[in-house]
Amino acid sequence: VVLARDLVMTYGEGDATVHALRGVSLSVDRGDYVAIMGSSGSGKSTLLNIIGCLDAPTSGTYELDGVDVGDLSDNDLTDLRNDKLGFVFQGFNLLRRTSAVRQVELPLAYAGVPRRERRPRALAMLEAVGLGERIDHLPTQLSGGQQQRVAVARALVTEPALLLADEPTGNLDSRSTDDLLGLFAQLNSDGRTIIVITHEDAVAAEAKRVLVLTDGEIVEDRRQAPV
Amino acid sequence: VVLARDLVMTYGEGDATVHALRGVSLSVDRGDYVAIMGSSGSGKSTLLNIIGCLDAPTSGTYELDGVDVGDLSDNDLTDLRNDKLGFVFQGFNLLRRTSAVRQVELPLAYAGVPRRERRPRALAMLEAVGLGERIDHLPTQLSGGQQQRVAVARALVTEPALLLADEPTGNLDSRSTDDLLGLFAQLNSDGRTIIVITHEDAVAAEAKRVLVLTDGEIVEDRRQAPV
Ligand SMILES: Nc1ncnc2c1ncn2[C@@H]1O[C@H](COP(=O)(O)OP(=O)(O)OP(=O)(O)O)[C@@H](O)[C@H]1O
Ligand SMILES: Nc1ncnc2c1ncn2[C@@H]1O[C@H](COP(=O)(O)OP(=O)(O)OP(=O)(O)O)[C@@H](O)[C@H]1O
Ligand SMILES: [Mg+2]
Ligand SMILES: [Mg+2]
Repeated sequence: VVLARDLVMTYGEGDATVHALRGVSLSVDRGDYVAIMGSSGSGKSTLLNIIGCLDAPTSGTYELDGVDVGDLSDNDLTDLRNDKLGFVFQGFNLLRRTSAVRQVELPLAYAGVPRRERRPRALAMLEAVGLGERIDHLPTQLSGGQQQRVAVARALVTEPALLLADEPTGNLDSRSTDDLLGLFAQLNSDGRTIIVITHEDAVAAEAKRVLVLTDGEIVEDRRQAPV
Repeated sequence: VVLARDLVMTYGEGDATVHALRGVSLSVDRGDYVAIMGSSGSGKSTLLNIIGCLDAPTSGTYELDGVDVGDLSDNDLTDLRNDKLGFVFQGFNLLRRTSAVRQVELPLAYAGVPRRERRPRALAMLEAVGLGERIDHLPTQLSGGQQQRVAVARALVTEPALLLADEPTGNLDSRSTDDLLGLFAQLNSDGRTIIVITHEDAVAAEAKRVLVLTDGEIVEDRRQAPV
């Protein structure tokens, strides 16, 4: 479902040049559950943003479900993302003046789900991440871990074919982490593909495959469980 | 150095009332190294913000170095914070249009450190957190873990009497985490007081005392090493 070849991402020029990705090739099959690990600054978020059609690489090609993403217009890219992807951002990226339930309803609206179905589905997902009593809170009225869980609920609510999650448990205690991993496991057993960036061994242990990035390159690729 | 009595923090009214702190009393001696743990939403950041003079409780008293903080004007509070505290925010709170080195110089400027001394001290701290090659980068040009490390460097650069850190390793791999814990250990062995919120056992293991919050109350308080 994901096919990336020779992805290069370079920022800056001259002495200030940063080689964030130095030729990364990666193929992920439908139904796989991949954990991406690596030191801070090794290129993980850069790679995930390209896979999520949020950034274009400096060079290299990327196909999502057989579609060459490099050829698409911005509108087509937006449709593709809304249709197939759920993305949990490292910085959450919540809308500042929008309540938790409205944030989680938004992807359903983009997906064309009828109005009367959106609220129940959004509420169910907030319940599943333990936020059933915070549905009308704005981000400023939520703890760090609660904001992170709203971001996760928003990414999961459309039951996306491909879930991309960047450090989804960085602000969560073990109980909230377990709840989240349970949701991911359920999504994956329904046949959805998951790619999660994490620095926590407990999260990587749940994945079927682990990739390790160092300095913009994949240095390790091991399978822990069959697809 | 920290003396809090019966801290209560309540948000909202009626059915929407949230009891973030339900009467927390706490005394921390100079030179102690305290880890605060607890589930997501249990009141940890709320407590740390009061200790850091960033928020006032709904009721209760708080003394920092014998000074009753509730009596102070906003200007006096600002001076007190600049003089005694280093704060690492859960959401980093970096200035969006300011380079890493300038962000870390700022607390030195507030502390009245001569201009020619600021840059070398800021550079040394950025070096210590592994960001010597990112000094001119803006936050948008830094990875999540790099932004977190700028926030830590900024909090440490004045060698504050009291370091307050909210989830300082949430986006860091084990190597960057070890570097940070090394810096904290050094600050503490110099006699400074540290209070850190964390959900990671590896971080709590380094502390001399562990407090656990549940639902706005301290439910556990154990000493792991002498002050
Ligand atoms: N402005 C606000 N209005 C209403 N409720 C609030 C507000 N700020 C915080 N809360 C609530 O207070 C509770 C405690 O929040 P706090 O940020 O202290 O939690 P925390 O222990 O730091 O959690 P985390 O581990 O997720 O960061 C949470 O349940 C949160 O929803
Ligand atoms: N706009 C930019 N300009 C210059 N350098 C950049 C820019 N964006 C990212 N970088 C650099 O690219 C490298 C890779 O960044 P990336 O965000 O992919 O790292 P990461 O593996 O996700 O790190 P972390 O674990 O800290 O989140 C970093 O060294 C970062 O400083
Ligand atoms: Mg990242
Ligand atoms: Mg918090």
